[in-house]
Amino acid sequence: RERSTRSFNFGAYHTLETIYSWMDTLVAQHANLITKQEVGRSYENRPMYVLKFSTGGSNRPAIWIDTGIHAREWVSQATGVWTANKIATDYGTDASLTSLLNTMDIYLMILTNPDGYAYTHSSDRMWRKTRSINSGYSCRGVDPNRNWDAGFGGPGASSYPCSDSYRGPSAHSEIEVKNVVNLIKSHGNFKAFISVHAYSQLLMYPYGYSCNNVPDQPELDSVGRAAVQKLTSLYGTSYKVGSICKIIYQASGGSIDWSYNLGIKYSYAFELRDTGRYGFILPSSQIIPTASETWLALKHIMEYVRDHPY
Amino acid sequence: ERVFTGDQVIRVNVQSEEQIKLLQALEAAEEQELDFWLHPVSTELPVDIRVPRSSLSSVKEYLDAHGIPFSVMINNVQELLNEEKAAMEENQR
Repeated sequence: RERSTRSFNFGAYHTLETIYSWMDTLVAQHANLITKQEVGRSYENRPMYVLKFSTGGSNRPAIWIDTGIHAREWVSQATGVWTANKIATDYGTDASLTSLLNTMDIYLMILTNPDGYAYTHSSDRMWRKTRSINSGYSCRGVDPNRNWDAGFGGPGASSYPCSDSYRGPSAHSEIEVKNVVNLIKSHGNFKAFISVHAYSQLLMYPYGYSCNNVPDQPELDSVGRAAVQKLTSLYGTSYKVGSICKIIYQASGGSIDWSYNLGIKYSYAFELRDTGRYGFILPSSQIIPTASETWLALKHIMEYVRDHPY
Repeated sequence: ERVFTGDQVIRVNVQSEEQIKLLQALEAAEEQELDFWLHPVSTELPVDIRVPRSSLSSVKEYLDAHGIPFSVMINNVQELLNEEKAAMEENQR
């Protein structure tokens, strides 16, 4: 096991085992702030962990962040690792983050699709989906971002199990999705739900399954644009902001549509940078710049959520 | 372990609705085993396609035949993956 998080290279890609081991080190070094909770097991029986950053209290309002629901989007998981360390080390020194954590909790799930991530290291670097078996087909896996109960089965998701955007047989059929759903519902006090993907430099809000505006569209758009302005200020990375349907394409069964419909107003999805034009194979030298600029946007959204209780 | 030797990722900066439809037709052609990293949906966003080596010539001919300009974003996917793997191993050491 890593004896100190100081010896960990945040500018490198790591295996699932290394990340899980590092999480234990991080928790040990910040025992008063972070706990690691197992929220269930994946299809292939890997544990799914969430890091809970909390300074106390009971069932405080909380912010959810997940990274890496799509396995091959490696800079997402790497950004999750860097972000966890950033929250841990800035607490107590960054006044704004400290005040946030004095009133709210942050839940960060770094490996939201552990089976898929392990598979990208062992067998197929380009794997995107879960690894569940599809009865009657040799193709495996479901797109875990088409499997949520939000317009499930509608346009922008495939019913064909061999497709990379296969929605699955039913909403929440994937245990990885169900585990997150159970946690969010049983907690009942999440105020923001942020999902981090890669790549194409977008900050999106609901809906994906419908091209109609959500009731909070003006506010979500305004907060998103301000967040992106902060992000861009670091390296000039340009982002587009808008609803999933309007700035990419109609896609049903997505996580932030589900969270928004559950009542979590501040629901956003990031598509991280591709300034090097490497797609899913962003060189590891760009991990820290990517995570650093993303942090500025994440922090803006979290601060806004803190300052606008509902 | 699956290898991607000779696979390329090509980028199309779509210029018209007609080109989007032509690319969508290409996407529907399953026999070429194309992996659309970014899908053809709008003239605002590029389209990135990982093309297996075995389909490279036919895909490029299709794009040329329809006057769809493209550039090669990644010349050989496996070369990049080898670099990525070497960097990980070096870091682990």
